[in-house]
Amino acid sequence: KDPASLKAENQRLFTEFLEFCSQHTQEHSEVIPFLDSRHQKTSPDFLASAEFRNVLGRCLTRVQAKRSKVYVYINELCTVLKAHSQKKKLALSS
Amino acid sequence: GPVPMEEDDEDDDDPENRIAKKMLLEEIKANLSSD
Repeated sequence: KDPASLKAENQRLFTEFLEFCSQHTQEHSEVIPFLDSRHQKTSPDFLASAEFRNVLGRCLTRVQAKRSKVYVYINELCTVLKAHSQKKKLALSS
Repeated sequence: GPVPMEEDDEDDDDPENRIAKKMLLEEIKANLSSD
């Protein structure tokens, strides 16, 4: 698949994940905007990758099957997005 | 007398979910305070 169609598919999966999770995290309304902001800070290359599609697909399938673990999958996705963040922290100089 | 049934809180029944929720909320809090 070409990067443009992967990116579109990933965007669709991410939106679906957000919509599903927003229904099950209503007691903490700050969670979904936080996940969305992480997504916006993620490297475009990763957003258009097959790796991201695999992670998203897995998280979406699992959360739909086991919504009692909704925060586990949100946390997992946040960790992955953070690892591919565009904004890298500068290493501390000694 | 009859004991009222406790409302099921599915999220908090799962220890893994409870830990993930705590970590996530702490991270959000840390991010808010660093902005």
